[in-house]
Amino acid sequence: LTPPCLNYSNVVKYLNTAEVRKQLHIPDMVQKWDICSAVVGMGYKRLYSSMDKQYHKVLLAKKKVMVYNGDVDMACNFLGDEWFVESLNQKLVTERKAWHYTPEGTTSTQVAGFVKQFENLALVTVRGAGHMVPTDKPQPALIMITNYLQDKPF
Amino acid sequence: APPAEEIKYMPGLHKQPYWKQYSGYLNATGTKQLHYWFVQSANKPSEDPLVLWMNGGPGCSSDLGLLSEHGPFRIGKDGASVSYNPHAWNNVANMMYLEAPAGVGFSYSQDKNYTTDDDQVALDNHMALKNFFLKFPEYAKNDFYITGESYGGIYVPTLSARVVDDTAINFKGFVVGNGLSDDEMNSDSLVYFAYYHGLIGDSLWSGLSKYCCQGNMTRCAFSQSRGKEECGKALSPVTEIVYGSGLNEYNLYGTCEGGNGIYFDEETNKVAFTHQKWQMKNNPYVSQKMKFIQDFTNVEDHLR
Repeated sequence: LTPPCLNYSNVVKYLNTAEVRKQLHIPDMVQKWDICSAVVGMGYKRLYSSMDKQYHKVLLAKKKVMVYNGDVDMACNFLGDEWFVESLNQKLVTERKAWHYTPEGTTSTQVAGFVKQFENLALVTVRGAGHMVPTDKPQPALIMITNYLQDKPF
Repeated sequence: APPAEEIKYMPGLHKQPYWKQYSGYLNATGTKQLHYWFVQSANKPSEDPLVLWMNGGPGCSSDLGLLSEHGPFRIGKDGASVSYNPHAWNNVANMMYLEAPAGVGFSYSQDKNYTTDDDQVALDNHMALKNFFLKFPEYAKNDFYITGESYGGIYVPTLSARVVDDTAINFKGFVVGNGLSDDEMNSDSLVYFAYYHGLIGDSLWSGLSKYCCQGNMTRCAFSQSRGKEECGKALSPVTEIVYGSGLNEYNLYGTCEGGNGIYFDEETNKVAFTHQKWQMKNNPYVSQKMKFIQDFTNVEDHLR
């Protein structure tokens, strides 16, 4: 079940070396590490086709939620998550706007993506990132999670 | 923290970190043992939030998130050397990477039963979390967040909806990155995404609009119309272009570095792997595309 177009053979090799397994305290009887498990994937039963009830429950408890998307991903594209977040009908706090960052080694501000803030719910995109946002855009990703955790405005 | 589970030495790393990290197992239900890798915050571990991260699948490992996304380490191409990631999320949080469900990565179950479902996974992850706080009671007072990606779009809210009722956990919220939130919305929006990015042209779009959309809808529900013969025919090339033409579905503008996409080969009536298709020299669609790429490569040095 290796995902298409991705090459993580270095990680597979690293995690399967005897010394690494030893340092991670992995017993000898445990299977070799792989990115995804075919056995688990094939035996998995999906129960939900939408997460609206779960989101509503958590939002009702006044917990804070962030949904972010790298905007060039096609596996879970940003538009679908935008539709989903909009469908939750949370009260709008801030209209959709660009958020910015200053790339390391430069002094010019760049658009990192777009953000729309609802009550307890932030919808964020990261411009030019794919499915694995922190891999593709590490600096904006760190700024984004810091803003969320520390209640800083975008 | 359990001293026996501390990672004392990270192989391949020139200078060992000043913050601590732990790796071990957490009890879930039955005989399930979920592997965790806990990375202490590089800032103020006693005050910084505790963040649980889960990759998706279902069935994919969160350790990949640690070693290739926002963890403190990056593995070299040789699969042996390790370097630091300056943008690691443990700059601002204590990060806990959980390999779930049992059977994923280093997680296992002694009874070898690896069939599971969304609710069972949420229950097992909740049990594992409680076990984590037993092992690391010093983090029970820290703000706690649940985060994840992809099929984590199901794992994260499902677990959060359980944990929000658990008063013993200082749960503050959750984060989903490129998550699966709603099947129909994800599928329907992909068609728009493909059109807006020029992956499908106006003639195909016109067919899709004609056969898959109903007059008074604000947007087309392609998934609901898939069963109609003409709509199904119109949708088929969209799937082919997105998943079977050699594009990287995880990053439209990224390179396709390996691995196998799958597609349905109408000539042989079988499911086949994308890389086999690229090797089919007689396929006109592929050969035209390859010719374009080769032609472009030949002239790109001269372009301004």
